[in-house]
Amino acid sequence: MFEARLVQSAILKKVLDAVKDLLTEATFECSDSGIQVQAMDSAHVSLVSLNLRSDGFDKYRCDRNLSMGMSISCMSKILRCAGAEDTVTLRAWDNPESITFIFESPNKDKLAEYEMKLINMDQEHLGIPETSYSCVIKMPSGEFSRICRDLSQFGESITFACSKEGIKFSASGDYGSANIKLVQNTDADKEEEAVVIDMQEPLKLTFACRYLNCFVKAGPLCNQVQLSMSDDVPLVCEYKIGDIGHIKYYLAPKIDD
Amino acid sequence: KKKQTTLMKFFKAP
Repeated sequence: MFEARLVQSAILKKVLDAVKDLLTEATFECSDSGIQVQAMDSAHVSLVSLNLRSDGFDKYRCDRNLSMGMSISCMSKILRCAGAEDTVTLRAWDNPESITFIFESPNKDKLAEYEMKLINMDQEHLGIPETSYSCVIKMPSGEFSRICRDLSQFGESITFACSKEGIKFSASGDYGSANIKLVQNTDADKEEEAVVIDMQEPLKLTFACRYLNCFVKAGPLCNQVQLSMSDDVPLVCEYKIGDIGHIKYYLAPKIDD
Repeated sequence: KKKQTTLMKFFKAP
């Protein structure tokens, strides 16, 4: 039997909001250590890696490893049925054909169950090599969302240029061009407002706005986002999910034709 | 003009 309970269903709602624009379906791997998802968008340009540790759940039981293929749009619809303060429990039997989402109101006067059919999916786990990144940036997630949104008006892609002066995001297109520079700011009043730039080597990379604007949907999960970059390798954009895990997005760069 | 790469170029297929 598999059973995982989260007092705050809002966390799971936010996780779904953070992946539903990139993925139509995904395999949820459940084991003793927790729930993991690794899935690419249909164009194989970006990859979502989600990890929810078992010790982060309020109750967690997984008697045997399960691979459950789920429709992300259906799961998203179901989670929209949860009240903001509801507790959520995911439950499946061994060799399941479906998974049940159980929502319970805070004072336990309402209990709703939604059963979702599982789907058969081909596994295509990619091997992601260990990389030491030449530039790692931590910044407020709201700021990153804003930059992606604002610069998307000017072009289809954003160039990230990191130097010892800071990081510069730029975009250009038919209407003109725009750039936004950020310098390190560790004196911010609040930790979540800090900008931390750890640069070993300067770099310049270009990424498609379309995907970046999907990644920033994870902003409500965490006040800070971490961007890890090296020349000519995919960007890693990471958001922590409270004390329970993280969501990492990988994005293949655009390179000179 | 820049061309979009895919992750297959960087990551190992199963």
